[in-house]
Amino acid sequence: TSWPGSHIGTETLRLVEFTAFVERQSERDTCKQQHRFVHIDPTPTSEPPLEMVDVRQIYDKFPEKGGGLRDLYDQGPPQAFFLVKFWADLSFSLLEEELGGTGGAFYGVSSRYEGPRALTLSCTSKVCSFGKQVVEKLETAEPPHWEDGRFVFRMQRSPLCEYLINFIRKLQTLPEKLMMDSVLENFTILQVLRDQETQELLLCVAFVFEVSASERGAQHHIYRLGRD
Amino acid sequence: ARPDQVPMRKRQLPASFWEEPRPA
Repeated sequence: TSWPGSHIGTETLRLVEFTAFVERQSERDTCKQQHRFVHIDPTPTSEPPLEMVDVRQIYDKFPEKGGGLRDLYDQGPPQAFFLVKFWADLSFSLLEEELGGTGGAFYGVSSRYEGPRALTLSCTSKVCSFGKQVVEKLETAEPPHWEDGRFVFRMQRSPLCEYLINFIRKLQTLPEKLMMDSVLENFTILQVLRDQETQELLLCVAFVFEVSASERGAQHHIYRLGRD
Repeated sequence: ARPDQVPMRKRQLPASFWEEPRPA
């Protein structure tokens, strides 16, 4: 199987869906309200091929020593490297009881991948500030399910770390989008997905951010990372 | 200048990098 070139994926693994969200119980209702900070939908096949960004332009936004982006890219495979520019939707208001703690709100990330091989999928996420790692999280996807001719891997409702929750909250206190974007210029996340048994690198996704104009909701562009 | 002293706006990035997509 070969994937069309309009989304994050290789012949071994494809990102189908990615959401970072906050969820809370409504006072009036029994159902939960979910607000998505960022979201990648399953991509329609009619999308044009991805533009390329030279990976050297963003080396310094991620750790540079001991398994940083440069080392990872040198090891390859190059077709497994992608960049996502998110315009995050921060247009939700914190409730009074949530100002001191999470107040019962749940901050999480859910993602879904698919591919032709049944493997144990591990995901390392590095949160970086000024290119330096501040938090690292290692997760293993649920065992894959065979669905419609391919294996589907899920990491559902993975809790956001305290650093990220506090970061989002502090960002929201800034009065202007320009100020938020200025802070976000030095905030990045690097995700590396591997076959846990062989340690083969399957996908490496670099995330960079701005804040969405509030009426638009979360948006994104996806790029291939390359090097001439 | 070191790369980390160069603002993102001055780097060689596609024009689309600065254009927030319209909602589908």
